[in-house]
Amino acid sequence: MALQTSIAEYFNLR
Amino acid sequence: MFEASLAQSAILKKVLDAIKDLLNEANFECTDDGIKVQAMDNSHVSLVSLELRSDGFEKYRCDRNLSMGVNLASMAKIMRCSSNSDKVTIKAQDDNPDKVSFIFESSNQERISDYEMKLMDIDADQLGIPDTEYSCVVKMPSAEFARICKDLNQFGESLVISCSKEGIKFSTSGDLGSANVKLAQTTDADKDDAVTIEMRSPVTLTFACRYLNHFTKATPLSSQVQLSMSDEIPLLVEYRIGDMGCIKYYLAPKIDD
Repeated sequence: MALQTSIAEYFNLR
Repeated sequence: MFEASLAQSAILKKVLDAIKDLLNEANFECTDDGIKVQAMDNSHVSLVSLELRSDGFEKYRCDRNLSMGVNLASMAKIMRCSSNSDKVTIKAQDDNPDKVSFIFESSNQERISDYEMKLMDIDADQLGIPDTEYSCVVKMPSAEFARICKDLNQFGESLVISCSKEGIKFSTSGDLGSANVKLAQTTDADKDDAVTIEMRSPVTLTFACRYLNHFTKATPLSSQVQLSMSDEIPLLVEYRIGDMGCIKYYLAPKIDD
């Protein structure tokens, strides 16, 4: 089963 | 004072239609360079980055940097009150405005309408998007991409995109069965219906169809769409907005647990 990741994991909060 | 005019309202209507279903509200950051919007959808699975450069406007004045909190459904309603051929002017006071005006002028100057929209205080995270060298960059007809996402979403929730030097393959499966669409690289690269692939290394990624079907709402903006992919990082789906800017959609992948 493929799990959806969150976009915030990949881009750093400024 | 902030004031920006576009000769044709059509382009701004298409931009709103391209983001209003994915985002509820967003800050429009206005500077000398133009207007930028960056926001995540409510589920934080995708990110939209919109840029409209000032030199693409018929008239553009931004005395001080300005951030306008916009409810996108409201702005879309206002934009729908304009005709595609109307000139549109956006105006706001630049000392912390609580409203923004939209003026639509018909091409024969016989009809001028103005709408005032209340602005919101939106406390949104700003994300730093790193520059990325992607393993695969695919340019293809935007209508083709929209059709693939719509057709395959009937067969499954997830879309597997595999890219190699032979071409790009879209696959899905579900209760109904399975479906695959393969596009070969075309020889004549400079036609609108061309499929071109720049590949450093093959990739295979899985994404939720429903977000892709939100992204393809931008199809009316450009005849071509650009997909940039590397393993295990977000997909970038890019539509140019004439020669004044672009909409970039980033979608986090689904990964096997």
